[in-house]
Amino acid sequence: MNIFRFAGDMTHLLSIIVLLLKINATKSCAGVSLKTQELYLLVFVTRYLDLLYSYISLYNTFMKLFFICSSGCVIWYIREHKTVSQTYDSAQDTFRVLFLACPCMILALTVNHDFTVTEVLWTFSIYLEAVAILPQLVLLQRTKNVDTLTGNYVFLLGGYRALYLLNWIYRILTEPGYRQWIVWISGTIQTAIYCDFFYYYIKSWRNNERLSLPS
Amino acid sequence: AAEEDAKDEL
Repeated sequence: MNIFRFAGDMTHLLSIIVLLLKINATKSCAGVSLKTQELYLLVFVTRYLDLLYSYISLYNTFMKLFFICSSGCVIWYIREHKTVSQTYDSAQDTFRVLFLACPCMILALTVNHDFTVTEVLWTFSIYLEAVAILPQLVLLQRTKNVDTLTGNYVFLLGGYRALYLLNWIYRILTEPGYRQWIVWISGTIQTAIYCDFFYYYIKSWRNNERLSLPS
Repeated sequence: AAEEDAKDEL
């Protein structure tokens, strides 16, 4: 594992910790998209089915379990927690997730390495992760004055993707025969989706203003 | 086989 991959994973971990901290400390999930969190849970469950039959390292196993449990925990907070659930604004979080999940499944059934259940589900998770942030970005755009922690959460999540791009470039240069086109193309699209957000996040940070995205 | 290595990432 190279430094970019590790930094990427840590940024991903940190983003989730920031999100849980925001929800737990403010007892509010204002500005957090339940749809995106549900998509992430679906991404993690379909990708990490290999927990049941293959072992890579203790590190990988721990991280996979953490991602599954933490997204489950966020969903539980938003749906079930007595006070947090009251702050969820379902009227704003209206993205149709089937419009994302169905095309991803059709693509996974068409473009994959192996037509097996686990391989198709793994490919589906790669495609779905690329677009899972969209409901969250749409919700942020509808929210005037995004709170700092929610902004930081999305920024860290995008940062994790950018570090993975560097990880792949590093691996291409150092590992002969290393290639994974499905992951590279999906990952590049995923990172590109954050460009606009990055621009406004950095702008508001430099001007010392609260983040608000133009609609 | 190289494609399988992709699964060492998260």
